[in-house]
Amino acid sequence: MDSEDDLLQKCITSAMPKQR
Amino acid sequence: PTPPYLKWAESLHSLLDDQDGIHLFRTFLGQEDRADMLDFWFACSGFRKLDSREGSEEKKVKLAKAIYRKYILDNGGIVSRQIKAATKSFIRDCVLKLHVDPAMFEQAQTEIQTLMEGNSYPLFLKSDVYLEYT
Repeated sequence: MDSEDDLLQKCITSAMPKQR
Repeated sequence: PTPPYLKWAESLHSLLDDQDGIHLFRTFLGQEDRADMLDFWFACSGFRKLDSREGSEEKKVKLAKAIYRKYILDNGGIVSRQIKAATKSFIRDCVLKLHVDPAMFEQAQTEIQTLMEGNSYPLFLKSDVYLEYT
């Protein structure tokens, strides 16, 4: 299970656009 | 084609739709200790998307708590200072009652976005960080 920080970081990254 | 950095000047959304744009805007915000505003904005978007994509209820609750603890609970933090008291207590109630909803951070995200559009974003377009890049 991810730590809260990992979960948060993954969440932020998931919302960002993918590389051009 | 239009170079990306000219698109960034069209709107905040154009800027946040481009990885390099995000990176540069984050650098700018970091100089003023405001990078959390951007991270929070993306965290809210990611949280909303989680609903359809995957995720047990447990995971959603854990993530909602993580966002709440990191950005809202600390009254000295930049995000917490910028969000209205009523919005903060609404989020707090959702977390405490374990009533997580995909839209629970929507109002807070809108408030932060409005502030970025009215302040940080226009300043960014005039900043050395942006001008040097262009």
